Amino acid sequence: VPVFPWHSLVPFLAPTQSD
Amino acid sequence: SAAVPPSLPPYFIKGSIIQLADGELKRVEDLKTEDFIQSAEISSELKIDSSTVERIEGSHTSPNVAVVQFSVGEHRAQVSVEVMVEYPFFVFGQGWSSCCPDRTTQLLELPCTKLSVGDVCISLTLKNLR
Repeated sequence: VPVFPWHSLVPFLAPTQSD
Repeated sequence: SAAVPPSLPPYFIKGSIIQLADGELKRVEDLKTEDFIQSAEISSELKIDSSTVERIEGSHTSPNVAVVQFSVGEHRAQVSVEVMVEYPFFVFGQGWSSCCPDRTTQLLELPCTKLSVGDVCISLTLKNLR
């Protein structure tokens, strides 16, 4: 049975940081 | 059971086994907001951000695709993602939600509510690495 890491379920939304 | 479209990742199918950061195993349909928050706290690289749904639109390319615009993090950065309408997002304190919950339930058997403007979804960003 495959096991998936928790973070694969969460979209990776990376805003552009200006600082 | 229904065949899952190739564009939908297999881990959203009801019964999929998910490993949290502390090693605990849970079924995808049993995940709670705290599971994500605690896993991110353990993680050295990832942090949870709040992403508020600002707009949901149909796509020009396909009737089964939606464009969801989020306001991400404390800086309220605008991020748009193009997803299949059945693609589930995890809403804080509520659970799995998609643009078309009927399709999500039909294709993945994953219990799901309707994603709406104003919903606050869990998303990930990189921690500041020093």
